[in-house]
Amino acid sequence: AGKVLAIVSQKGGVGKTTTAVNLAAAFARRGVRTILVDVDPQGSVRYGIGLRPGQPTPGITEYLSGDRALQEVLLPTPLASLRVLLAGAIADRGDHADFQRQITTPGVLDELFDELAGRADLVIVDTPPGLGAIVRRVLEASAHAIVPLQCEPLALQTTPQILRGLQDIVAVNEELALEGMLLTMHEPENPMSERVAEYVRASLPEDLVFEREVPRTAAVVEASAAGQPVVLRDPNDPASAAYLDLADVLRERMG
Amino acid sequence: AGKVLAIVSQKGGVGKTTTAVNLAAAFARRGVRTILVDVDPQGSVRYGIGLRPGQPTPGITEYLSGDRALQEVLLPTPLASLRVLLAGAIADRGDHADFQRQITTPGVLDELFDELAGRADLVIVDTPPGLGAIVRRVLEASAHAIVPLQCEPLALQTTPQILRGLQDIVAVNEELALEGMLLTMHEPENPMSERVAEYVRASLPEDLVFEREVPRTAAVVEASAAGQPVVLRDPNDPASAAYLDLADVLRERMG
Ligand SMILES: Nc1ncnc2c1ncn2[C@@H]1O[C@H](COP(=O)(O)OP(=O)(O)OP(=O)(O)O)[C@@H](O)[C@H]1O
Ligand SMILES: Nc1ncnc2c1ncn2[C@@H]1O[C@H](COP(=O)(O)OP(=O)(O)OP(=O)(O)O)[C@@H](O)[C@H]1O
Ligand SMILES: [Mg+2]
Ligand SMILES: [Mg+2]
Repeated sequence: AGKVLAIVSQKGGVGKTTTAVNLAAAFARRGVRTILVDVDPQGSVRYGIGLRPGQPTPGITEYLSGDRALQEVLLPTPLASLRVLLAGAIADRGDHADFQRQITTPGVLDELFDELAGRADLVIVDTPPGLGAIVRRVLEASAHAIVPLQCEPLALQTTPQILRGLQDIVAVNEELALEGMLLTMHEPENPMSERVAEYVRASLPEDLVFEREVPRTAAVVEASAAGQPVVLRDPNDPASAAYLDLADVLRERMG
Repeated sequence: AGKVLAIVSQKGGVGKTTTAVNLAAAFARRGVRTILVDVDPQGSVRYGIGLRPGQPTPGITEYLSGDRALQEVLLPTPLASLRVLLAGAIADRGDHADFQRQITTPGVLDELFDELAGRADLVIVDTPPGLGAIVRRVLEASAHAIVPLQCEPLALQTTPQILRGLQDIVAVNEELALEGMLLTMHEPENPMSERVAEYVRASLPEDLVFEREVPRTAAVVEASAAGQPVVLRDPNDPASAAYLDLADVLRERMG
């Protein structure tokens, strides 16, 4: 669907959820009606978007099983322009195979994303790590993708694989555009971190890597502990500034 | 199989591969005949085990497709007592769905692990993040599991889910024992990191959390850049000491 932006990565723990949550908050702060969707059975968005303690958290699990209507699982957040569709009860279960089967059934995600695109200006999707079936389905139903890359040596080895994966999917979904690779958890005084960032920029076309890195800051970790997006909890932190700037860059680019 | 130890986590980027590679090297240094298996389509073990530049890297992909015999994909490493079974060609592909289907076909992993257990004293398995089909199959065919937990706030939220997942599998695989949760990337001077470590220890039975944390060190990142296990490249680094100690603890515990 035309307004759907997926956050994907092959490597784990690179900042997909942090990016999804903070981009969603940044757009919503600007008044863009946004829906943030969590298709990761891990369900981490629930802990990062600033929900009220004790707030009920049904989501995709309940919607796909028919227990809830879409209206009932589009949850309010501290921002007027942001609603969230969580993973739901799957996040408390230890077996993810059924959820994966359901959500990757042909047509299911396309239909869901179309529904959501009709109710918002922008849909942002947080995904599980890897290039498995769920991520493939998400990308087949999305128009935009961002790939976070953690500024560590392994980023260099995993980049070719994710670019190849994206190319495969563009072959079946012509409307998918890779908006860029986002360098995350960058440590400006750390020579290794700097070297990785420079190497990534040197080995990819300039327009494929966002100009501004997201720095590794204590504020992001504290916001995570507080269950909130850092752009809301600490808007002056350098990581917040980077995410707010990224949202502005994307708004212009995605039209 | 009795000698199979799986490294699993729900969260991405918590140090599964780093732990698998360094435990394997630590055991092999002690003369334990070890095979390290990589079932993660990301194939990161290839970049962390100290293979020679230009060394051919066939693996599970080629074995499952019938292109190579098992003997041909058990690769030598810098350590006499350590061989490695890599993920293989899947690591260069962008579509992981087929690999997942093949490797999770009933009986395939059990058979492979039995073969490997017959050729070594210990088999260590590195897995993809999450609790999807591949990880389930690995755990159904393993006798031991270790769960790395990164010392960050999200560790606290994801722990119940992985414990539940392990319990589900113990119900079908009685011989599976959780050897412990391993606190990784611990930063001793960082109050948040300390708080997470203390909270994990307080909220779980003592024998479920390994006594010694693995500290976050520059040496681990440098070893990763050099493509080697840190226990070989820098045995005196505190992270190496922690992994060498963990191997000794496990040797006693696993008999
Ligand atoms: N800029 C940053 N500064 C400091 N810590 C960060 C930053 N970005 C992310 N983190 C931390 O790194 C960890 C991993 O981030 P996150 O959960 O967003 O990654 P992910 O790619 O979604 O992981 P997964 O693969 O498990 O889905 C989290 O504990 C998060 O708080
Ligand atoms: N003790 C440590 N000190 C410093 N860096 C570390 C440490 N342990 C792991 N790392 C780094 O953290 C990153 C993630 O580690 P690793 O790849 O082992 O995690 P993983 O759980 O296997 O990730 P994935 O979910 O993608 O499989 C790597 O760049 C690694 O070098
Ligand atoms: Mg995530
Ligand atoms: Mg790994």
